[in-house]
Amino acid sequence: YAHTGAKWDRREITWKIRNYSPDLTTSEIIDALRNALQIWGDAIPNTFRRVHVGSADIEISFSVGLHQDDYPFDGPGGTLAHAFFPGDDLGGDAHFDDDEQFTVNAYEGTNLFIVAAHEFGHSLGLGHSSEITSLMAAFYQGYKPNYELPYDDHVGIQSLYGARQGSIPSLPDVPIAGAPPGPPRPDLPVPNTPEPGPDPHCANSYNAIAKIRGELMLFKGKSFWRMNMKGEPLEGYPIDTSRFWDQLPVKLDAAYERIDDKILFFKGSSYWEYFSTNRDPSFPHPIRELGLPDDIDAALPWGDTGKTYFFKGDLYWRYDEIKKEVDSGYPKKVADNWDSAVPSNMDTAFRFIDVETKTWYTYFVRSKKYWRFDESRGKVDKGYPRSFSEDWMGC
Amino acid sequence: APATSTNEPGDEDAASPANLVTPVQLRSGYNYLTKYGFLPKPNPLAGSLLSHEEFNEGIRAFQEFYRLPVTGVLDQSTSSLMELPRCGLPDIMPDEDGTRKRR
Repeated sequence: YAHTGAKWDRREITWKIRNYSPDLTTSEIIDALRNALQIWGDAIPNTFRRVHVGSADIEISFSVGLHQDDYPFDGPGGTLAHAFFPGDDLGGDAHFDDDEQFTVNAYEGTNLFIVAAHEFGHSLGLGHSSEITSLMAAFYQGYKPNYELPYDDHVGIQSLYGARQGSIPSLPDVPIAGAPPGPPRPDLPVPNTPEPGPDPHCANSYNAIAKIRGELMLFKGKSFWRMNMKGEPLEGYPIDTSRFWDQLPVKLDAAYERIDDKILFFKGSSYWEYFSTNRDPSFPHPIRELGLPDDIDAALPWGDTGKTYFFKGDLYWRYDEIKKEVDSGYPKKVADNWDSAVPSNMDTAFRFIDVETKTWYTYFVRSKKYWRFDESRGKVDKGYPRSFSEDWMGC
Repeated sequence: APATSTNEPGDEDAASPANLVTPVQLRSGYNYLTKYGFLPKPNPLAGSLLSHEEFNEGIRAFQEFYRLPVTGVLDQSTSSLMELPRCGLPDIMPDEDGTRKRR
């Protein structure tokens, strides 16, 4: 995505229809334009209010050829519409070429909703994206029913205006936020051979890494990175954790997704529960109510067994999520029951599967290094530790 | 969706005669590149000719922007993408000093 350097500095943005196209009924045009604005409004905290008199931030008109700006339309095809970036006078306005045959269906003509949604992206401050599947790519791509804002646009607009609570950019194939996690996907990556990532903002170490809704989320300071199911770091990251999780503390100790889909974050002597991106207002709670020590190093949920391992120093605890208590006999020494090669005082731990060998691995990360623990052998593989940023983040 | 190309970067056939476009496409290609920010707009107060190198640089910028095989040649895959209906705003906005810069 591309920002233009312009944005509205107010939450409520007004819009107004100056005239209508003869191609559609008035209500069809109003609905298409309102829905086109709302697809952005669902992602950001701003609201759009239609006005009928006076001036508006986004004034919408249909015209042909020369139409009192410096950008004449060119008849059918070619240029379909244009819009101006946020600002005074023409700023925000959207003009549609009435030589096009505008429609509200997917099969013929030019779908007004899609064209308008693109133009309103400009009205809000986005430029053209070079991601060809994005809404803000310059080319008309037709309309699909139940259209959803593509990931690139979602991240682009949220990085300008912030995120509406609960609005998380979803990749294709990625379960939507709030959906229960499915079984491990058969096409998960070979973890030690990830694609090089394009994100240049790699960190040397991470405070916490958690698999949430099938994706790896990597937390560091007040930022987080996101890795898709193919093990590729996503463009547009890192971003502030506060844009996903309201009031989340920075410099987390640990994070994990519990068997009941709640997401738990740990820091110091407290922990917080979130459902999707919504914080349970009764939190934070003291970690000690779980029977665990303060300042834990890592949390590692063990599939759908309802057991979660917590690590601190050279010890670990096994917590039963059903009984809501630490199993008897814990804590134990990591070196005794995992492998003496597993680092003590780790930063974080997470699990991933090698789809080729159907082998689950546990990864332990400390500072710049990571260790791969083969769960089937109960051993750390030879050749480890290796550089986490090089292998996983392509840095 | 954009036109796809079977030409990979470095493909020797990318600039073969059969893959090149007609003069009309060439002229519209120039207009397109100028309109959408990949070439500087001609200065009305000064006669100017565009060199082949500058034109090819504009093609290359367009191909890079849309992740086409970067040949610097107005081939069919590039021309096909240019023929799609689109938004009238430039892809690359001129800066205040007149230079072109992706924003």
